[in-house]
Amino acid sequence: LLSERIQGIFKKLRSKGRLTPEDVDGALKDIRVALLEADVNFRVVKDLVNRIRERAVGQEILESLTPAQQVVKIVHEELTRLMGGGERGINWAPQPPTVVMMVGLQGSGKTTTAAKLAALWKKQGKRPLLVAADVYRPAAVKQLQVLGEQIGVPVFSWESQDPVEICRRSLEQNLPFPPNPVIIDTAGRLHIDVPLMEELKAIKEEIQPQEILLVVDAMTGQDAVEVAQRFHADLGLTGVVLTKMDGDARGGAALSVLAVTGCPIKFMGTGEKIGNIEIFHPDRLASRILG
Amino acid sequence: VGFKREIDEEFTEGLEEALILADVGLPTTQYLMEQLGQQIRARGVRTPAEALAYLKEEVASLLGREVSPLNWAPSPPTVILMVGVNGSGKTTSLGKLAFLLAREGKKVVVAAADTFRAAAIDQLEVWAQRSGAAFIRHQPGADPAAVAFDALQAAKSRGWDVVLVDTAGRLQTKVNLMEELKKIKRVLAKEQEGAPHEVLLVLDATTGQNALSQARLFKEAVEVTGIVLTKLDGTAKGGVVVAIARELELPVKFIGLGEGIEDLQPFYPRDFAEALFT
Ligand SMILES: Nc1nc2c(ncn2[C@@H]2O[C@H](COP(=O)(O)OP(=O)(O)OP(=O)(O)O)[C@@H](O)[C@H]2O)c(=O)[nH]1
Ligand SMILES: Nc1nc2c(ncn2[C@@H]2O[C@H](COP(=O)(O)OP(=O)(O)OP(=O)(O)O)[C@@H](O)[C@H]2O)c(=O)[nH]1
Ligand SMILES: [Mg+2]
Ligand SMILES: [Mg+2]
Repeated sequence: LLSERIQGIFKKLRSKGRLTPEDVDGALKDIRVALLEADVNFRVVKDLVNRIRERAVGQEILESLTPAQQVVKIVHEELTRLMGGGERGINWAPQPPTVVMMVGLQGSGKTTTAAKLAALWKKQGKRPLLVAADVYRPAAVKQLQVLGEQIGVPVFSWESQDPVEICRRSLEQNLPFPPNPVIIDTAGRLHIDVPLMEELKAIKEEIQPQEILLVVDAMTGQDAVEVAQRFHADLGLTGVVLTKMDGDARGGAALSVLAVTGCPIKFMGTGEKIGNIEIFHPDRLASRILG
Repeated sequence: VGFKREIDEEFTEGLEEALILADVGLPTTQYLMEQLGQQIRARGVRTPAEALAYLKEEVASLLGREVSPLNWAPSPPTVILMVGVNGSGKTTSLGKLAFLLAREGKKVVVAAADTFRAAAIDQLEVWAQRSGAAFIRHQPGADPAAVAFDALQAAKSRGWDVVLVDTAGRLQTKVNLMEELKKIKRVLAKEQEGAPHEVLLVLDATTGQNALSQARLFKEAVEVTGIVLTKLDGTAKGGVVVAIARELELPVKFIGLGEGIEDLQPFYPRDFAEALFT
């Protein structure tokens, strides 16, 4: 789980035999730098390091014959606790259709991810429907239609400036084979745009989704905390998708999002092609963040 | 940060936290705090208000202090190439820039050289229509360099002033995609002396330290001449441009403040430095 750099920090610790609080402090300082450089939020890092310190300077450590091992174990536990929690699968509705709502900032990868999920579930034998509920971005509906055509998944669109109406109509269709799941692509928006966040709440109220997935760009910096908090407070997220993991961004934003929402990361986008989506693996992210 | 009566550890830690939260990054934050430390020890800075003013001036100075104008070709057309990673705001920023230049009386042509992404050409066409610019496109899947070439040729033969070239988003670590971008640049250079006169790296203000890697690799590949910092209407501060300025001396030329056609403004270093600390 732990990368070379963190191994180096602990190697230094191990060479010391018994540990003083100063030794632990030194190691924690290095861990703090590693996390900040990986874009983990400043305050998330502060809380995490404090929790680790509280446990690491306890009697159990200072009395231990293998104190460095104990510190390593504590860091590992705290990180895994952050990343490992939560049901990673989709909450399939007992009665179809399962409704999945994609939300997030502008350009994070919602439309592309909606299509990737549709393709994934189609392969698994489901009968997905994509709903083009972005009425603002030029050619957004066309973008989803082109993707739908590529993967052989129907795309519902409607001549309307009201996304709530579009979503309602998509579920009202009387089709011979009812679609399942129904994946709603929404317009990108700022978490501080009150009317647009109200619009999302109205959509949620209308369609009662089983899943509300926050799509987050893996290269997001300190702002990830603010964004995740607002979306979660307004909507009650059920999961997160991390996109553009095929780049060299360290992905610390993921840790921040996890820390403030407690929502599991369910999927990762790993490229621009439809097949580039994977179920999220916490240990792979951990070693990437710790560099 | 500004209510303290004296410069103590709590105050300087508050300054450090503000810079890190603004995505300035650890190395540049440490550099700025060291500079401040020297000033405090030399008694040049004595109060929290002076410390804050000093830091703002340092940041503005790193960012070039004054507005950075576009590089105009000695004789038209001026060719501007928009580059950057996926979803950063290239197409939208190009549309805004076309509108801005058209409003200044320039004859603008927009080249749809993103021939890859679903509906990219359609998206740009809407912006071209909104800005009153001419529009050059091929079919999806066509060679991007051919589209760019066509637009430049059209501009030359019709006496247009500016060619704005949209490109597909690409992660800077994808070597083959960076090669494609180099080819677009080469084709433009061959067709017109000095083209592209401006290569704008479009950076999303919500991006963290990876923006440095983006700036480095795009600069290395296609000689970026300026940055457009988008989505500053959110809560992200885009402080990574300070680190980019320090390491690569790349000026920020424009900022994106929304999704409307008029939401593009010149970048003012002093205003930006001010906003970093609010
Ligand atoms: N390399 C890479 N690119 C991605 C990934 N996911 C999405 N993209 C690209 O990111 C860009 C933005 O994707 P969109 O799906 O349009 O993003 P969006 O959130 O729907 O954007 P808005 O609707 O404008 O808010 C496109 O160029 C996508 O091809 C990924 O996992 N890796
Ligand atoms: N709020 C806000 N949104 C912006 C800004 N600039 C662009 N956007 C939005 O960001 C999203 C992505 O913009 P695009 O112009 O498609 O980005 P792109 O870089 O061309 O994307 P690809 O071509 O897929 O790589 C769209 O929803 C835009 O409306 C800005 O300054 N503020
Ligand atoms: Mg979209
Ligand atoms: Mg584009």
